[in-house]
Amino acid sequence: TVGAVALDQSGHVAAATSTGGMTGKRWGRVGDSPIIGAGTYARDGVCAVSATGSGEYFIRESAARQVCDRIAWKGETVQQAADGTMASITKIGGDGGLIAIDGQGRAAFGMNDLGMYRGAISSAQPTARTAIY
Amino acid sequence: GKWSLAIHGGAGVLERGDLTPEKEKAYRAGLDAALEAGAKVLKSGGSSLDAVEATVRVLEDNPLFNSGKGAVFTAEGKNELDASIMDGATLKAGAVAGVTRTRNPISLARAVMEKSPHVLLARDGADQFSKEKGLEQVDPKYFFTQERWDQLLAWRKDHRASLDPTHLFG
Repeated sequence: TVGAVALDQSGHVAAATSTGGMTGKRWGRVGDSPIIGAGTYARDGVCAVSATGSGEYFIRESAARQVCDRIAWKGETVQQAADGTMASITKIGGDGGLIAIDGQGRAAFGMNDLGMYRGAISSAQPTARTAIY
Repeated sequence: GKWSLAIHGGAGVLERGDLTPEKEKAYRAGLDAALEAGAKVLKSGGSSLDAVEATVRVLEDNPLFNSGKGAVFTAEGKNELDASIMDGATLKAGAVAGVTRTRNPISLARAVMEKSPHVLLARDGADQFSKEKGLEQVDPKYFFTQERWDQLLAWRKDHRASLDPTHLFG
């Protein structure tokens, strides 16, 4: 699965996710990627999120929406919201990760897996940064 | 003006030591290329929506990542692709599931958002919508990569998906 979240110079956020799903999937299985609120969500002034992992767990935890609600309703930082959401995924047995930015463009990464291919760049830090583990 | 972009190329990566330096370099180059594409849009004052689409298209075209070319295979040996996009300014959203012929499914998701009254289209209908809206079509063979095919053969051999509780529902 791949995904991107962005804040533009007008202050608007957007999120996108794309995937092939899981090796060996059957019965027309669909994970969280095309489910708005599970694998993808964006709301101006709050956050934008894209998730990756065992999608059924992200669906049940409404993961992407949950990150935004933690920020909007509980006043969590984007990193706290990402970590809290991943903790809820872990609790029910799921694995994977997510990327998020808040309404100001601050980026956060959350994961409970060995790693996640990820990267970030911004007007404040214009040199691209990438990480795996 | 202030802008920001973050990306992922999937989780559940190889153990440290199993990822060769060459492969790590290739993955990082793929991530860099995607970041560059999105940053170019944002730097020039483009919209976040255009930026995330441009970014994801680069990752979809890179056979290293599980999306677009390089997607994993179903049990039947096919590639079925899912994608979604959401605009934080309007709360408009578009998504597709199980599509098989659109080169860049993220652009199809955006077309669903902008050119239909719906949020989610699936399978044959989504393929038909894609064709009607003029998105680039490819033969399903375009999505084939040897590495993903080998992973399917390995999966078929040991039915790992049914043994790993994390992937029980897959």
